[in-house]
Amino acid sequence: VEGFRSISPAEFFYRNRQMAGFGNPTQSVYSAVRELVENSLDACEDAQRIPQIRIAIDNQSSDILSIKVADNGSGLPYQHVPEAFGRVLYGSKYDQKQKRGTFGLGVTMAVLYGQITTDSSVVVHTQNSSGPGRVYSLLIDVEENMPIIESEREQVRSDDGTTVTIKLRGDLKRARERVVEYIRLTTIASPHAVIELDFGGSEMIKVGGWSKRVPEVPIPSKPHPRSADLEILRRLITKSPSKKLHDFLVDSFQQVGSRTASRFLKFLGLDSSARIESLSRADISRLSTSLQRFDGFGRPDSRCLSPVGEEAFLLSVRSLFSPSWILYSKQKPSEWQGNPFFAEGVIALGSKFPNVDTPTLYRFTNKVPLLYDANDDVMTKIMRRLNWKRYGFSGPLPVALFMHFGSTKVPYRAAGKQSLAHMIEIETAVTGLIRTLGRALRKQAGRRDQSRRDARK
Amino acid sequence: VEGFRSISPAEFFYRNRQMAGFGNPTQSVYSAVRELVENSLDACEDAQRIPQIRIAIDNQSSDILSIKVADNGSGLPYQHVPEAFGRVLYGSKYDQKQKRGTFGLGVTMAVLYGQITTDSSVVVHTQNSSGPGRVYSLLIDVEENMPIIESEREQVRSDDGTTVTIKLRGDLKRARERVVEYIRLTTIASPHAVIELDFGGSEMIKVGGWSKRVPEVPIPSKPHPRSADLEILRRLITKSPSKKLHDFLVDSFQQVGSRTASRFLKFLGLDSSARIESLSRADISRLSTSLQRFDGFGRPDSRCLSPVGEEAFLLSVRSLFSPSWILYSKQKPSEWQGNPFFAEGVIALGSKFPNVDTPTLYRFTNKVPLLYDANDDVMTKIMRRLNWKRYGFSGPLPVALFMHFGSTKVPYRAAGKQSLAHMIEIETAVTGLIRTLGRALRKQAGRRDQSRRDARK
Ligand SMILES: Nc1ncnc2c1ncn2[C@@H]1O[C@H](COP(=O)(O)OP(=O)(O)OP(=O)(O)O)[C@@H](O)[C@H]1O
Ligand SMILES: Nc1ncnc2c1ncn2[C@@H]1O[C@H](COP(=O)(O)OP(=O)(O)OP(=O)(O)O)[C@@H](O)[C@H]1O
Ligand SMILES: [Mg+2]
Ligand SMILES: [Mg+2]
Repeated sequence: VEGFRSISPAEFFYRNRQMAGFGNPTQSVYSAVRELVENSLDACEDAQRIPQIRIAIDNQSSDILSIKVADNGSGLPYQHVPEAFGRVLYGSKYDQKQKRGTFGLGVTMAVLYGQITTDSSVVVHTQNSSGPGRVYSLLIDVEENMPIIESEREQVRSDDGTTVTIKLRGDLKRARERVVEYIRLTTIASPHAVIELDFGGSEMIKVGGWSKRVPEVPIPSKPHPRSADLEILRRLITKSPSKKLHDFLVDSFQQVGSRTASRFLKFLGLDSSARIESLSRADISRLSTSLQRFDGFGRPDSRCLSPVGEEAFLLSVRSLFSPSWILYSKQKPSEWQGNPFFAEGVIALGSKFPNVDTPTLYRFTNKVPLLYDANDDVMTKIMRRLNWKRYGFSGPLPVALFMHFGSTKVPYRAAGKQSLAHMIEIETAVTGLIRTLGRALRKQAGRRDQSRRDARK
Repeated sequence: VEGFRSISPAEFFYRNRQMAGFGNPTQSVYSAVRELVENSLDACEDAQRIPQIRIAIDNQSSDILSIKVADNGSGLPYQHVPEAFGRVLYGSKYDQKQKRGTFGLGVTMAVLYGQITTDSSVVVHTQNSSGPGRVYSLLIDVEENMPIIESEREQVRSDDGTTVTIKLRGDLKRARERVVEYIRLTTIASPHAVIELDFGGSEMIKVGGWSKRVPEVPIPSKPHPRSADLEILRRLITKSPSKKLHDFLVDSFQQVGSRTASRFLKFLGLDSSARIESLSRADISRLSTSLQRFDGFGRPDSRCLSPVGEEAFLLSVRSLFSPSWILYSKQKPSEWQGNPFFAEGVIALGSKFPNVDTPTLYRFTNKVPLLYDANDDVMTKIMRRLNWKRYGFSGPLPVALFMHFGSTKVPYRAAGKQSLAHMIEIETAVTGLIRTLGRALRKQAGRRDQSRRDARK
């Protein structure tokens, strides 16, 4: 019998890097750019600044690329840089509000991929408001899941923010189109961001800045009772074991007012003034089940969410695609397993879109465009389920659908964050949104046909 | 700025359990059964015994199920039971040969899901050849990724092997059909396995035992040079730093004979008798790149692989589906990024298959049937890419395609192991296999049409 042992999470994602988007030399270039830009946009959001992001991709030899992304974000606290970039499952985004990053994995995967394909360390130059900037040169010890600091020194940077340089093996020829598309689509969900993409030749692409307004930063929220599985409940109990049960519920969860808590506990046959540490294991189990099923709690607070919103969404799609007709819609915020979410979208008609029998679908989650793994994504499945002949498609039409899902927790199918898993509440909201947009298209297509008939007369 | 911290791999997979197949109450039942049965079949393979596996699924209350899987495998070494079941990324299958399990994650996910939905501990009764069996009752400490031993004691078991009982919340009504299908299809790739499935009612399903022959156990192999990225190469170097470079290559890798090694090093301009610890960092980097690209090394040894094989594959498909026509084919073994793999498959015509325009596809990897996430799987994509009208489908036909991919390393898209990522060498092999089977169908369909025309005369 083979020996038993454990492996580090870095080892796991090294062995299975295709799960994180680093399986082949084309997608790896895209994934590296995407993980870096995503982090830059989150950092600019933290700093409440209009993002100015500069990406330089340099083809150093046949298939060795240098990817450098510079931002004007918050910068990192210096003592956290080595682990942020050199340790898997380490980060600052584990709280309950909508952001692009979530795992503490993304940039470390890019560093890892660069290291195993080119033996290069990542260079991180960051400056925050606490003092002059620092430059780190880092490697990752995969078996231990720890950073190796090759060098670090003080170096002032022109402004607060971060510049990350990664050297990796990649197929730039094939990846280029994907990277350009990713950057353009990023400005749809973040219309205030100004992004420059420089391929080292004569070509420099500049996009974004469609809007001048910095979006409001979402506010972290308490968990909703519907998310209270036993693990979450136990942790809340451990934090304040001597609280009275009634106060515990009101203080630990959102949407649990004093009277609702009393009514709920009465219905459960539990004593409001009992200390929670006195609850039996069976009571805790029953409490967990009932919190998740009781229908008397309000819908989750959506201030932890950050949709693009009608004005900005229409503005950015118009700026990029100049559609002849466009419409925005947004579903009422909802929740999946207690996690607040929204679904918003735009449908557009225009000559820049290909003529198709079902709309060209552009997917976004938490303000990030998704370019891979479309076929099992719940958004794609629902879009294909509609009979588009009943929604204006008597023949091919130049129509595109832009769908944005945002949540404090996105149910990604895999660590590469390219595809949404199937959750019944999300399916319901996305279906409602697509039908609303489809009906608007049908009305518009009707008008279009009518005006053509009138024109012929 | 939010606090920086790390999370354990158990915490990561708890938060993102949909990536491992535990996102909703229907798929969770299927995933739990699948992870348990997969482990039982691997254990029987280690013990070189004909698997006798008994699955009992008991509906204890509206949506609480007890899932119990008993096998006659090798059992576990007693000291490893707590971590095997109560720690994520801990297992015995990290070596280089084909097996069903690979991550050290599967069963712990089922334990975790059961624990957070029903507060139950997993009960593991195992016995191995070293002494009388032991029963463990375990929970998992998610934040620490460590097992919690609720109880353990000696308890003799009727035979060597393992019985695992997990209580979880699930939708048995919806999951039942998937579980039955999974068990039936499992006997296609493991035709010697006898599996009983008992739903606690009057219904007891017994399948398998189509073949009486225990398949040969695969032999672990040395890495192939084409897999020598810098991480792998560094680890090999660290194991034997004072070896001469020539001997290092011949001893560390498969398919590197003495003369090939000399020729390769001459071509690289490196000294065969230099000690590897004396190599510069640049030389190691060059060595890694060249090992992966040199075309003078032989194809990988395929004794680390375990295909079903023609005889067993035809026997099991016939036993389950009684096709009127059936054909087997297997591609020459190949490698993807240095990992040996095979692609084998069967095409069958028969009234038990639905009439379709493209064949009903049954996918298998490393002897495990895949029932979810078909649409982005490379096998599905290639099958849909073929123009089946040119392969005998002048109209709908009752045709099914059974495709089995096996490798020392399977490039799964996500931790739930339901879908294969896109790798160019795998695409090539699967395309070749599907075309071979398609051409055979075309010939057969031609004969069928001809014999119908003859019959009408
Ligand atoms: N450009 C940047 N500016 C400021 N902070 C950054 C930047 N890049 C990374 N960080 C910090 O490093 C941490 C780790 O980044 P990483 O991309 O690995 O994880 P993440 O963004 O938290 O989650 P995900 O894996 O989903 O991307 C982040 O949480 C963030 O705090
Ligand atoms: N029924 C069993 N009989 C013998 N050993 C078992 C059994 N079930 C689990 N094990 C042992 O426990 C370990 C952990 O199991 P687990 O399913 O978590 O991981 P794995 O099978 O190694 O990989 P994967 O995550 O891909 O399933 C296995 O590697 C195996 O050694
Ligand atoms: Mg990130
Ligand atoms: Mg397993």
